[in-house]
Amino acid sequence: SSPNSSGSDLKSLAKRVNNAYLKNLNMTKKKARNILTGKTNSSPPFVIHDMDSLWQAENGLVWNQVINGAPPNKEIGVHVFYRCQCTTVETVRELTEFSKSIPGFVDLFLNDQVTLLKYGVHEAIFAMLPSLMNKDGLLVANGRGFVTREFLRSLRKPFSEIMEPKFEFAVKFNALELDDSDLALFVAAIILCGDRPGLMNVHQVEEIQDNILQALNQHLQLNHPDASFIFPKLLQKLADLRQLVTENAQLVQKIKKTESETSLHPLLQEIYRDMY
Amino acid sequence: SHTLQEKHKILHKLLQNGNT
Repeated sequence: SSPNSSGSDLKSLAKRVNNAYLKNLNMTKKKARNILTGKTNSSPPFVIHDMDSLWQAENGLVWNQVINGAPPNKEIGVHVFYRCQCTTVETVRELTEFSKSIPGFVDLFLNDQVTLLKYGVHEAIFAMLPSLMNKDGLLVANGRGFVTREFLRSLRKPFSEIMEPKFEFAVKFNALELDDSDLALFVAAIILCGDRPGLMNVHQVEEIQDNILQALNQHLQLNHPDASFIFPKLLQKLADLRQLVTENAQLVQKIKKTESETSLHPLLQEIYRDMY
Repeated sequence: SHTLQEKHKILHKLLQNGNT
């Protein structure tokens, strides 16, 4: 394994990763929390809680660009599924740019960069999603809208099952009270994971991740001096996230099989193919 | 290796060309 880096090296790594996160990830936790708690000058998010409010949101109140050129023309569950896909695809783009800024990532084989993103992006997305969530709903459309958890639960099966596990995870994850600087390192550690299937140079990936984890550990001690065991607690969340992704992949497979009306974005098709 | 990149054309493109 790699030799221990010095405290100042780890500090500068933390800073670089944090800057990359703020530069590439559009919706930060800070921004989201300000909106959710009303600490912002802009108007509060438009609440989407039923068919009617969703329809209003689609007519320019929340989203300025409609999918497939029209407001909900399909069944509502299918429509929400498409909205989830759009957001996911956009976040995959952002995460790709973020990953490229993590020291060492672009020096990896291109093959391994592809593998790390294929397996890492959904875990990263589900780790960032709690920033936009509270127990009652989640921010959408760059904070212009707020979709209630109850509305998502009211969709017919299987669409009602998409977001509920993410809310359950989010409520527990948010109790750790991480900020964007913690999340930046945590998400980087998720991406640079040495046990993804098919990696060519496992050691090279592990070395980068080891540094990131050391930086995260040090950063948490400084940033959360009173939170005991926050680092090991966070490491445990890695296993929960993997479970969440596995279940999500199974649900997407189920939707693909049973809902002939739905289609999957080509980027997501790539990611899910032969995943687990 | 080559086939992995072939199977992940969009990811590959995002990695190489950046956010366009």
